[in-house]
Amino acid sequence: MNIFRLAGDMTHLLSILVLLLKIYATKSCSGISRKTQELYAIVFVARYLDLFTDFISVYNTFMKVVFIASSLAIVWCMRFHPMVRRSYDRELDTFRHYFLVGASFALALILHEKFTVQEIFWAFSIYLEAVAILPQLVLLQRSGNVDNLTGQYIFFLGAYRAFYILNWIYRYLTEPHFTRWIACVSGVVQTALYADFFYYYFISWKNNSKLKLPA
Amino acid sequence: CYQEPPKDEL
Repeated sequence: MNIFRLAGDMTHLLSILVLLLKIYATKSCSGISRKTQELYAIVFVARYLDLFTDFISVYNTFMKVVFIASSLAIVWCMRFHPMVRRSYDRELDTFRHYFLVGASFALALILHEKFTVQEIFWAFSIYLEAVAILPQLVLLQRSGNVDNLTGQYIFFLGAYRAFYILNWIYRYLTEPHFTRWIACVSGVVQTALYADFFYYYFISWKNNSKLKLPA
Repeated sequence: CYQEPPKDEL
């Protein structure tokens, strides 16, 4: 564990807390893509199949359980909570996310570290996580307005990705055998998807104005 | 031979 990875994990956790806070405090999920949240739930369940086979640390197991539980809870609220589900921007959240699932799985069948069920699901989860934010970004683009908590949620998610890149550079320089090419290349792609959002986030922060994305 | 360590990142 290095400082960059810890910072990445903490900003990831913070992003989920911000999202839960928004849903809990405002009883609303407006501006949040249910499709992105469903993709994250699939990502965590597929990636953490090793929860039962490899023990790494109490921290690792605890965080995995938190990520699986929180992502399922968010999807449950958006689908079934009587008040929250009413605020869901159904007509704006039309990205065909099943394509992303299919394409990621196909890629995992071709590119993986080992041809085992666990490794293929691991690679699938890495590819899917890289593109899972797309329905959310499309929804924001369509609605134009971004409320503060939603903006912060995406900002922290992007920060988590940026810290993970620093973590990989650090590990590459300090660990003799660190070569996780699948994770690193997908991670860079994933972070690049946030670049546009970050640009507008910083502009609004600098001007002290409300975050607005161009149509 | 070198054995791949378990995946320790989240």
